[in-house]
Amino acid sequence: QAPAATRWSKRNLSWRVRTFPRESQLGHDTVRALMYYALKVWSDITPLNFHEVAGSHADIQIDFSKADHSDGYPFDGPGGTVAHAFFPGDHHTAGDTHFDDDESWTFRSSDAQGMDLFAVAVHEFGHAIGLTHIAALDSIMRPYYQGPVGDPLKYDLPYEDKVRIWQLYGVRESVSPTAKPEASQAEDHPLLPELPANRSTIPLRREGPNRCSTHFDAVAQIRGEAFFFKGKYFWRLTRNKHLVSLQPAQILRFWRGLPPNMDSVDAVYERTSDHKIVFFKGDRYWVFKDNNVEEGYPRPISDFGLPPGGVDAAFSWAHNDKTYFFKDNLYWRYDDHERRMDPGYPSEATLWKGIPSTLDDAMRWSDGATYFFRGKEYWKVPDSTLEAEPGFPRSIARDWLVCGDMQSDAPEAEEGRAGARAKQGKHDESRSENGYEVCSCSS
Amino acid sequence: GPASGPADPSLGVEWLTRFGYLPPPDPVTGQLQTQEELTKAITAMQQFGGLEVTGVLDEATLELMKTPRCSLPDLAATRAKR
Repeated sequence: QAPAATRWSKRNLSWRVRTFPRESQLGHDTVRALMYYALKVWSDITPLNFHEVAGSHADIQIDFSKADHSDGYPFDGPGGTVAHAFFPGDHHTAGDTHFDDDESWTFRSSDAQGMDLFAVAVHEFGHAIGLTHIAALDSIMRPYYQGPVGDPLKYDLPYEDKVRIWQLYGVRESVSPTAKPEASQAEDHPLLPELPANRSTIPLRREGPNRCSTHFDAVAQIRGEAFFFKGKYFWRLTRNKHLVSLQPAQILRFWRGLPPNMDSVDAVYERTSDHKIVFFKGDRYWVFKDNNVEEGYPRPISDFGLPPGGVDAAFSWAHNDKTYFFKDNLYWRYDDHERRMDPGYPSEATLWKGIPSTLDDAMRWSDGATYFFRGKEYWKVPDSTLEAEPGFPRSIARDWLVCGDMQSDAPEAEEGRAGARAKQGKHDESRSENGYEVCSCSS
Repeated sequence: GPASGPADPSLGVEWLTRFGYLPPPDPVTGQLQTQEELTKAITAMQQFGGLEVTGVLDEATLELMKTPRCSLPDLAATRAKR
């Protein structure tokens, strides 16, 4: 029977592939590399360290076995049960992990009948370090095989699994609980066979709003990067103002702890006092430490001294380190250090001239200027001035989100046109080098 | 062709026992399980598997039982062996 959670008392665990699959297309080095990366998934986020050994005393002995192999868990040929592992403990089999040698083990295969060895190994090593099965559909510890999980070098555990393993071992010191692990560099780790040409493990998504024709719910500078929020999605720009991906990311998958049914946000800003990130929606707000919501939220916006009705915009002005909230044609000035609203607000007349009376959002940027967003346009107010720079408003889509004029004008425009933009003569010189677009893609 | 109605619950007894949804066979009563126990076990399996909970071995439940999976049981023992 599945026992209560157990864990290793030591943090350094040895492993070894004792027997390899006998009739597999996967070579020994590939199998060892996949085991290495499957263990690394867990050691990346916990204080556990795994090292491969040659002797017969490894904590985690890995075998490819058939049928009855004398451990009480006989395999049953192709399909059915495909692998198992023993929980931590003092027993000599603790940590041992067995794969059914009758399965067609694959890696980066298009064969739908095959069994992705990396995906199964991540699951089994979860058992080997103490995790039991869980019903959550997204979890790698769901008992059923759910197909390949993508590139082993980029695999990121589902949140449920991170939390459960952190409960057993805590968080690895060098890792933020919210950070996504960097893609591994091949020079430090075993090599894996390359993907066949013209194949991708991640299908292109065609969902979410069109960044070139939409106006945004909220815009914020967070940790020096720009975030453009629309509906359930957001786009992210690096500190160098390079769009991370043409495809939007899902707010709820990145910012953990917002209500599952939240379909948009009103305003977002990073507090200068403690660098926590504040999300506003209606009369409530949430405070995030990195990507995770703090306990006790949501709270009413009356905490800020704001009236019911929500806010349109929120940003911290570099000039005086005060936070400004906007709603319709009113604005408030808030002191995040003192945690109180400054007296005399709301006010109808804004400090800044030449910006619209109602805003979608505003943000400070690393050039010292303040940017105000409304509809498809934005205004720049340079540092130490109180008036929008001449030449504004300009197009958000064109200047921030790598869209050409035709794209930003045509609601039906597709992201795929970005690559053809140079041919149309609508070239954004600020982001081009030698006639090529310069993009930074993290995934 | 597809089954027209719920399957015989005993078909899933071995599977439900192996993965922790039914207690191991009692040496006195042999393989006999009460209908109530079977229904509860199927219900628990359906909940754990993210299926619609019907309490009967319907097509979706049988399909999930055929899905390749880990050998370890899903649930801890809820009662001790007699």
